[in-house]
Amino acid sequence: VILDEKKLDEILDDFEISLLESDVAISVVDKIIGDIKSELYSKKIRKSELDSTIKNALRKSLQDVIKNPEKSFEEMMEEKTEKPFVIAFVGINGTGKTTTIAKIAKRLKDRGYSCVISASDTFRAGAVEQLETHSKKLGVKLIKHSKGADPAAVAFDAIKHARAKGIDTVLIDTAGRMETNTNLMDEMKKIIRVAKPDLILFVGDALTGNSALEQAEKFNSAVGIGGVILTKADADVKGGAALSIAEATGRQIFFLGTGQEYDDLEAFDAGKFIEEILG
Amino acid sequence: KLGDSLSGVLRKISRAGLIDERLVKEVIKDIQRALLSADVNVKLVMKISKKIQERALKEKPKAGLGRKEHIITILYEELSNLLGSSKNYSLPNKSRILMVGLQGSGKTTTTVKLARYFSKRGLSTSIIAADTYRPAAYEQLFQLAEPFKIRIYGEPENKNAIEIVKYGLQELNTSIVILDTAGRHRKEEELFKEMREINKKFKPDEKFLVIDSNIGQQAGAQAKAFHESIGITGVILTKLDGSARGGGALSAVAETGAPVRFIGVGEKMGDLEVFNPERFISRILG
Ligand SMILES: Nc1nc2c(ncn2[C@@H]2O[C@H](COP(=O)(O)OP(=O)(O)OP(=O)(O)O)[C@@H](O)[C@H]2O)c(=O)[nH]1
Ligand SMILES: Nc1nc2c(ncn2[C@@H]2O[C@H](COP(=O)(O)OP(=O)(O)OP(=O)(O)O)[C@@H](O)[C@H]2O)c(=O)[nH]1
Ligand SMILES: [Mg+2]
Ligand SMILES: [Mg+2]
Repeated sequence: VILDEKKLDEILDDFEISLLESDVAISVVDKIIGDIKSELYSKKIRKSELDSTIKNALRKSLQDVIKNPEKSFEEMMEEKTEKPFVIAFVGINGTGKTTTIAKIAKRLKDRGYSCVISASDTFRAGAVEQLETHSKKLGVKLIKHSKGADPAAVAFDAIKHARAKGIDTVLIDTAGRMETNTNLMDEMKKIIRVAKPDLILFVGDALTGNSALEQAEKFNSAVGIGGVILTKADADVKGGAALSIAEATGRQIFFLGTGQEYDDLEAFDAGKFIEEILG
Repeated sequence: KLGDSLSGVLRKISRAGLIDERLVKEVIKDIQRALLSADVNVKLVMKISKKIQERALKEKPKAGLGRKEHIITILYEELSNLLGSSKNYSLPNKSRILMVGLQGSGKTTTTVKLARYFSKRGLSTSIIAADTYRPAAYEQLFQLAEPFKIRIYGEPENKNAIEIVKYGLQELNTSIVILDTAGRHRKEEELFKEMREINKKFKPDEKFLVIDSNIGQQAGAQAKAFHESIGITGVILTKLDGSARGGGALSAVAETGAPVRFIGVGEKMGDLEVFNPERFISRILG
């Protein structure tokens, strides 16, 4: 039975709408649906199997984009023999970078790793104080300079301190910045040039719509993203931004932020995510 | 004033002589893409495009308008209707303003921007710091407001937001009092309960929902939850200095019946603009 193209288009239109409603960026949806159309158009498919065939094709194309990271966080750290393992956290304003750093610091501590936090957001009101509160609560050392200091210098200082004390990890908090602000994107490049992190994590908000694509692209071309953390996944979202970001950067999601407490950090499960998107 | 993606679309129509149903359908598809990429709600996009298609096919363009201008006019009218016929924002002479919204949307920053906006216009303004969850929330407000000599009432050690509101109201006697609250979303029932109690104690004249323009399809559902909980009277859209086009605002207005009053266009206290519907629609149309 040759595929009924009209029927295929109808079913794909429904999937297209559900992907868009899940916050997958429109150009990413176009690519996914387009790939499936070209794969299925001239195939022989039994009418009774049309729905499941399309779903499987959709699942396969999603699996090409979204996978579990090749190595876990701790595996990446273990691979590097020379301490410290330096991780920088970047992203636009208000996505949860600072809170996520506190969660990561707690996770590392629970697993027996020592860490130092670099207060490299030297711009925003209350940013250093926010980190100070977390570092005191967690019993983690914080390296900070005075307000308005050079963010790269704070990072340099933190790494120097970690090296001297044999500390396992340095977590660098940076100021939120809009991908459209060239000065701030340049400032971030400088922080990365000086700190030479082993891993740069893009922290994105799971509620983000189409701009997730532009943000991820700009941050990736500026400094190269090594991985992603998607926050506020507890806000009843499908989190299609994960797909947009993975498509834009070829990088994978390490964790989901699932709340405002230290333990609200879950390892990302690509399979579970794909099934939820497929509804 | 239309962005290039849509101008290109509409150039197709102006070159066509007669109204061709197939061409209109093609143009509608392009309009849908522009709206979807601007984060307008999917169902709303379908509703808008259906209306435009009906009107484009059955209405005669007004005298002097070509086909292209006619479709642009219909598009603008439909989007303007969604934004509501909000008369211009008139400066209150006395007001209690409550700021609510999702985590990280820009409430605290906007609170101080607003306070500065009012005090520059001769209205004495003070702020109550009622976010008892976020570490250093009081410090953040204090550092932002201090250069403008705007008074902040806060009790950093007190975890009871309702008490802070109560004592703040006793202490402050400015014409405008703005209340900053903790971020919260519709799945956090305890926090929504707290918001209702804060609302009861504060008895605000104005309740602003602060929304990040980067928000996607969740804008409507979240706005609806806030509205059902305490009743929203105005929307403030932040971070419009990024690439987000802010289509979620249309859903927020649709769900709350409240107009967009201000937009945030940067991190500094001067980066607040009064909402301009025409400019906003041009931005949405990209
Ligand atoms: N519900 C929920 N809230 C979160 C999550 N992660 C962070 N938040 C909240 O989001 C808000 C912003 O968090 P921050 O850590 O200050 O964000 P940031 O990216 O450092 O912000 P800037 O430094 O200003 O760019 C805070 O209210 C956090 O408690 C999460 O996974 N779930
Ligand atoms: N570029 C830009 N940044 C903004 C704008 N409004 C707020 N921000 C930034 O967004 C981040 C979050 O702002 P906050 O005012 O802390 O947000 P909030 O809603 O009070 O956050 P919570 O209290 O944690 O829920 C900060 O880095 C602000 O400087 C804006 O219009 N443009
Ligand atoms: Mg931060
Ligand atoms: Mg705040």
